[in-house]
Amino acid sequence: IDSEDDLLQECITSAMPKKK
Amino acid sequence: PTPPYLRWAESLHSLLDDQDGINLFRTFLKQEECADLLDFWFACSGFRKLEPNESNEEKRLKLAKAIYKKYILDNNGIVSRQIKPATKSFIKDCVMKQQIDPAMFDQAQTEIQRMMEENTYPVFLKSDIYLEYT
Repeated sequence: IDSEDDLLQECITSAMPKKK
Repeated sequence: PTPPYLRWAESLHSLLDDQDGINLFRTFLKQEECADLLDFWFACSGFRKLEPNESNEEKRLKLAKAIYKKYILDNNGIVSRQIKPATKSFIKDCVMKQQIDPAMFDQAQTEIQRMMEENTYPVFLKSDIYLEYT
């Protein structure tokens, strides 16, 4: 089970642009 | 072609559309002890991207609670202080009633974005950290 912090970090990363 | 760091100066969006730009802006915000503003902005975008369906219902609720708890609940937090009371109580209501909508953080994100556009972003463009980079 993901901890809240992991979940939050995953969410933040998912919104960032991918390296060009 | 225009070098990336010149595009960063065009708008906050062009800065946040580039990974190196985000990293540098985040380093600057960390120095100013307000990196949470940026993390919250991206958390809102990431939350909106999660499509509501049966398989991720629990995840969305957990995430909405996590965002609320980390950035909004503490009235002394840098993010919370920049969000209007009405916006905060709207989000609190959504979380309490478990009415999890993809757009529930949109207004709060807009308020934080406006704050960055008017305040931290222009200061960043004049900061040593940016000028040294260029």
